[in-house]
Amino acid sequence: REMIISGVAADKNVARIAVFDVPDKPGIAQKLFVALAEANINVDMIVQSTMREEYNDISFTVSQDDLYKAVEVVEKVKSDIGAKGIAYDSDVAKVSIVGAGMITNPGVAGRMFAALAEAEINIHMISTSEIKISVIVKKDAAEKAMRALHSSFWLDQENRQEVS
Amino acid sequence: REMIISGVAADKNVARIAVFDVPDKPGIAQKLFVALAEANINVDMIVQSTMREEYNDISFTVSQDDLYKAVEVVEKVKSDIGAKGIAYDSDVAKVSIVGAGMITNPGVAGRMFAALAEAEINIHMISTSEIKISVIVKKDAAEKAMRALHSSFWLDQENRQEVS
Ligand SMILES: C[C@@H](O)[C@H](N)C(=O)O
Ligand SMILES: C[C@@H](O)[C@H](N)C(=O)O
Repeated sequence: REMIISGVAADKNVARIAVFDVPDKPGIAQKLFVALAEANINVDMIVQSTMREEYNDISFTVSQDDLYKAVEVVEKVKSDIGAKGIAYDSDVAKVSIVGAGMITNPGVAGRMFAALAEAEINIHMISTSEIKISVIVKKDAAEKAMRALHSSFWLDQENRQEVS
Repeated sequence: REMIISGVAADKNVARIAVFDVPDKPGIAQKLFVALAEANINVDMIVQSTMREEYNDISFTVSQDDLYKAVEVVEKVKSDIGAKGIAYDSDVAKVSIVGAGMITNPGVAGRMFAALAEAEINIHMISTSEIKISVIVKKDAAEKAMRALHSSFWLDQENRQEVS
């Protein structure tokens, strides 16, 4: 049950895209992500949270360089997947805490979110795995987020990994 | 750029909770997850996709045994975080493909979603990391999902990891 946070990482070469109100039925996620794959676009985070009245939203992130191409793909499949709207934003950064045994430790996520809240940083997207909790924040909040997480998790400077 | 899928896993001891229309401002995620941590509830997936008109939804999963306790916590903080509604569901399973280098391979997610769509399995939630793509599906679809993913990714029976 030991939790080990090995570091904090920030990636500013990120853009996010959201697809709104797609019918929540089989085949929709497939159409969208197969189309992106066929255009050779690397997708990093894929986040789909919860349905409302038979519709769902799907968000994902790509590198900033791929944003234009990705939006083109999404526009192409938009009617095919029945999306009511699209939004995208390159003014974002992905900030992550990386560790081991995160999931078995209830306090980690709350502590990460508390550190960001105290720094008055709004959390746009959240995605978790056993070894990583990633959030999307405004791009210019990335450094401030890193410092807040460092100090909250008592990480010294050597553990700091800034990706870009 | 090599993609290696090492296996498919299914976990049926899962329940999901969604919190709807919380104000999209700092401190909301903190309140919710600190409260869950203080009640000693292990949270597995946390998924927050995209804001709509200053509001956001947050979904997360817990073990089935913790659902009742988790819902109590969410009800307690509901007005504090300004949530307009709550939904929860224990009739779910988490199905994951596990590998290495997933993110650098555009085709993996699309192929996973295509396999599930072909098996007519609806995808409720999606969360990704470099080594894992997890979806939430209906509980009774778990085995069918496993078989579909096995056959789509050419995994023989030894690679199959059924968690519970
Ligand atoms: C919304 C989307 O994920 C849909 N439920 C699907 O299975 O493709
Ligand atoms: C919605 C919630 O994540 C909010 N944006 C927060 O930062 O806490």
